[in-house]
Amino acid sequence: GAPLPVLVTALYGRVFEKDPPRLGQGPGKLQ
Amino acid sequence: LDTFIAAVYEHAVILPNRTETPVSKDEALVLMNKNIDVLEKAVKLAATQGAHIIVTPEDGIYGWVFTRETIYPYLEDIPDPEVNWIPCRDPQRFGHAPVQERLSCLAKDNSIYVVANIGDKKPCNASDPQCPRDGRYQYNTDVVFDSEGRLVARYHKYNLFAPEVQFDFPKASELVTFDTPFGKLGVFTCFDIFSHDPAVVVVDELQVDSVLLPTAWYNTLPLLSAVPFHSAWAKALRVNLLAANTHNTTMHMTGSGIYAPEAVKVYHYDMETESGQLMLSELKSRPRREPTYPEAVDWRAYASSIEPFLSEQSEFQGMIYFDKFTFTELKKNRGNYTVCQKDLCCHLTYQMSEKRSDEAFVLGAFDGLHVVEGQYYLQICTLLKCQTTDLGTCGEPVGSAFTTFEEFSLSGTFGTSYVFPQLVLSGSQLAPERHYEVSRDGRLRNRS
Repeated sequence: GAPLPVLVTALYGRVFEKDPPRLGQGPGKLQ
Repeated sequence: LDTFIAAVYEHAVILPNRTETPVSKDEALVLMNKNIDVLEKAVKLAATQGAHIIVTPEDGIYGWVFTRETIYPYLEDIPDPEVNWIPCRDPQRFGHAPVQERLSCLAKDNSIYVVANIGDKKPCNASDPQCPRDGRYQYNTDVVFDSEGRLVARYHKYNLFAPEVQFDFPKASELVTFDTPFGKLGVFTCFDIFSHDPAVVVVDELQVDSVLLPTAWYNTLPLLSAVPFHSAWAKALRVNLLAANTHNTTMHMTGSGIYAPEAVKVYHYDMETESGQLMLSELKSRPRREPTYPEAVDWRAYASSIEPFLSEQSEFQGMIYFDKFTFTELKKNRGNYTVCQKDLCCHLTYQMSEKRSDEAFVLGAFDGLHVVEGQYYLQICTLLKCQTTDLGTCGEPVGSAFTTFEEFSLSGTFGTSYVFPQLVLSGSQLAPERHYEVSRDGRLRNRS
């Protein structure tokens, strides 16, 4: 129960169903 | 084996000089051998301490400053592991492969699994409409050699990053797993961890026990730094994660660790020196069979069960790493706030030891597609300290805080079951698990 010096706390959610087919932006030759 | 000793080495990569034209194969090998000389020391040290496997970073053998042409001399033909090949015993079987030979011998001579990241080249021709003009594919590749030096895994990175112009995308996401005496392992690289294919598939469908992650991750505060994100991912996916990062303080590259589903075992974060770091830890080989295996969390259960907290306070917009958040300021030393954006509502209950006039904190919500340096859909609830009391600085990197929280409980009406819980304390230190917990109904809260 010690008091905490919080910088950031987060619930970081990923919604995969709404992703484009490829995450990175790389050379993109195959797109 | 019920448990095994895992090792991860954060490596300060010896980078080649930037050149416009390709160096010779011999020069390329000289540079790679310099890096492998350093990795060899780590492998030997890890092996003498009983490690069963060691993971080294992405781009750890030759760095990342290349064009498509200048990386070519560094590449080797890496066969499919089905060929059952021990390069240390039969180095010439698949042509000139000095790097694979040396890595294989490191594994064999030290009786340890060695994971490294090198480059694969595959010839192609006009019959393949996607074949690049220079007649070859070049892939960012993880390789794994077992304790006999056998090539047991080869993985081509799927989610390349914008600057990785020296590599091609594989035609499809590869799901690379292999069995060991210490469980079923999966392997993918760096930014792949953000994806459903291969990252979630390897864990949920192929049911691996541990994931190996060579990475060259540059930290983006406050929410996308290596150690907080990787440890949160291991918690959320409930697998062991062995993450080996490159070390380069000018590029904010640091942050390696060995993470178990129930707790961070060891991590390393160093923005002060230019040294590499070896870390070891014992892990359970099959975490799902352990009594300590965390239960699944229903991330929206609590948040959707309560009414939003009402407040007269105005909200405001702020950017965190190019994403426009909705923020509301924590004006008092204790209270309840709700902030919403699109379908996501984030609830916070908190109590500070005291409300300092020289520090500002906000609750923020983001529900949208991130589109910079990658495109991926996020839903984020966050409590964070602003850089100064100017609310325009909320979302900027922050390193320290004097305000302490006696109580906090953060939750959100998430539309996904993949939520990564992070808690970073002043000094960019991860909060030990004894200080906080994630309840089954989706609250990230302090342990009282």
